[in-house]
Amino acid sequence: GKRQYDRDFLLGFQFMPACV
Amino acid sequence: DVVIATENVEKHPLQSRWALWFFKNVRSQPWQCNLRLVTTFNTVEDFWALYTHVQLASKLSSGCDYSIFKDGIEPMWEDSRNKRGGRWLITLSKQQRHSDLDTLWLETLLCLIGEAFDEHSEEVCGAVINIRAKGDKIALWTRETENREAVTHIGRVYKERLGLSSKAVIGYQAHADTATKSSSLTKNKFVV
Repeated sequence: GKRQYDRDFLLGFQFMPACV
Repeated sequence: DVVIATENVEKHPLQSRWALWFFKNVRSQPWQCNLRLVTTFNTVEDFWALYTHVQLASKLSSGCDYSIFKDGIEPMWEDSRNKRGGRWLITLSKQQRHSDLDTLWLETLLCLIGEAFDEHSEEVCGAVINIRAKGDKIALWTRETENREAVTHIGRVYKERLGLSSKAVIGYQAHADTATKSSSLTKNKFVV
């Protein structure tokens, strides 16, 4: 199926250490 | 140990691979020389790594654009995946650069990478933000103007996601019309 992500799920990754 | 564990967690793949482009207006150069592909990404984690690394749109100088398009589609009308399409256009007042611009652009990006438009997400080509002294613009590009159902579905969802008032009206313009007129004179093919 299509990989849909809602905004809250995506925003949850914003400040994860792995992303900095 | 925590660091190692984090690195071992698989990243969350996106439906599409996306490309970030940057345009800086240097008048002495042809338009296409001013347009640069920055990078591509296809995971949630890599999106945020990029987003937090690049300058906020509101901090760019006038004449600059960011574009984010599905990998392989160039951010221009001439691309075969764009030329029959058009854009939902958000025009902002000068004051909104400091109050709304970055929020609206991030929301646009989240709509794209999250495939927010359900079965019509395939119609989406990308999005562009223009930083201009006379007023900034954000546009969401779709590939086929004639796909009325898809275009209007995308417009309705997009307007809701941007948190625009139900009284506000946004318009969809065909690239073929924009290419032959100044954008302020281009008629709307659809409005929501």
